[in-house]
Amino acid sequence: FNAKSLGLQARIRPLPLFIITGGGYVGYDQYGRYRDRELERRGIEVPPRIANEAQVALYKSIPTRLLSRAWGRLNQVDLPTWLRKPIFSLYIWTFGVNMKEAAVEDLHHYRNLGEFFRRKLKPQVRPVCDSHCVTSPADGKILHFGRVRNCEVEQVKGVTYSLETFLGPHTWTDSVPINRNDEDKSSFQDMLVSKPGNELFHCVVYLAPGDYHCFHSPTDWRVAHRRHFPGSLMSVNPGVARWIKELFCHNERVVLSGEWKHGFFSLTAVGATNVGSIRIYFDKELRTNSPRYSKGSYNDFSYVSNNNQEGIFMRKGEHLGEFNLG
Amino acid sequence: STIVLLFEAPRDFTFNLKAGQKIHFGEPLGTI
Repeated sequence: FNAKSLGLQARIRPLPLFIITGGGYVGYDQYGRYRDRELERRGIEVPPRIANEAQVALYKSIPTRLLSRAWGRLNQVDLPTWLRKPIFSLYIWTFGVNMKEAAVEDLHHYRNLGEFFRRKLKPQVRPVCDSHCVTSPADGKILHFGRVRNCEVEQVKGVTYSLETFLGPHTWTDSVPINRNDEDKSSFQDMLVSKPGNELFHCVVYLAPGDYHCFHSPTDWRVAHRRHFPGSLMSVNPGVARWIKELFCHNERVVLSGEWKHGFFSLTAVGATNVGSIRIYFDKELRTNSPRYSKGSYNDFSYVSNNNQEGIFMRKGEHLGEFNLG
Repeated sequence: STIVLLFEAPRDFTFNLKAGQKIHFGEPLGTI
């Protein structure tokens, strides 16, 4: 090495290099999104820009579970009374929370943000529709809905995930032969549909940070089984759901399955970065967002036992569970 | 966070929803 090249090395600082490359990448990405918007403006259907494996791996490498638990710990610290109103008012203003619907409107009542996040609503503000058999389980935004085809479910229009990966193997009822050979995908979907002439439907409800974060039973049904998938806690906001295929299969989630009057019924609560913990009121054994878990694992729990052959019967609108910070 | 409902229903089940709409717990999702 001569002095000049050493001098050159000394001058190339990593930070400016990182900023330039990062800025270039972001600029290129933003130009691509601008071009897509222009095409859509002219009415040309543009396929969603899906993250490649490297981008997903990079995103998954962020310690979201650790961050989520730290965020949860922070929000369990009781705030001094004088600080509660300013902190919660900032949260209310930032996320558009409607405190008039809260069962307790006095902000001093909530000792910390975790408690505020778990606030209940006044019973009369959410009448449960009697004339329809399926109602929304939560407050939120409808991300996507429709019929499930070929075992693929759309998380948002044009971005799908595998039904079998999402629910896991169909072993929760012993009426199905476990040693399935490698049949085509549709048989998994066919196994879920128990009655001839029926189809499989899905609906995705996204809960924003300011929404009421408890969830309720969407119909009259019998919950027979719980399957808990530990996993990542990537954000599930609509922008990320459009960008990362199979997002809901990466994230921590709890699948409740059972039956309603038309056959198979399931409700899955999917965690996210700031909302890593999922509680099911009638399931005291469930522990989510634990520090250690093995990738791709899941644990099963049956609510049908010797002395309770029926499982857990839930009425439409009944309190079912909640998402918690951390 | 997100809640995903997956259920079987007769073929003529129809959602009365629009993607992107806000919804409250207890409001109807669809009819048979």
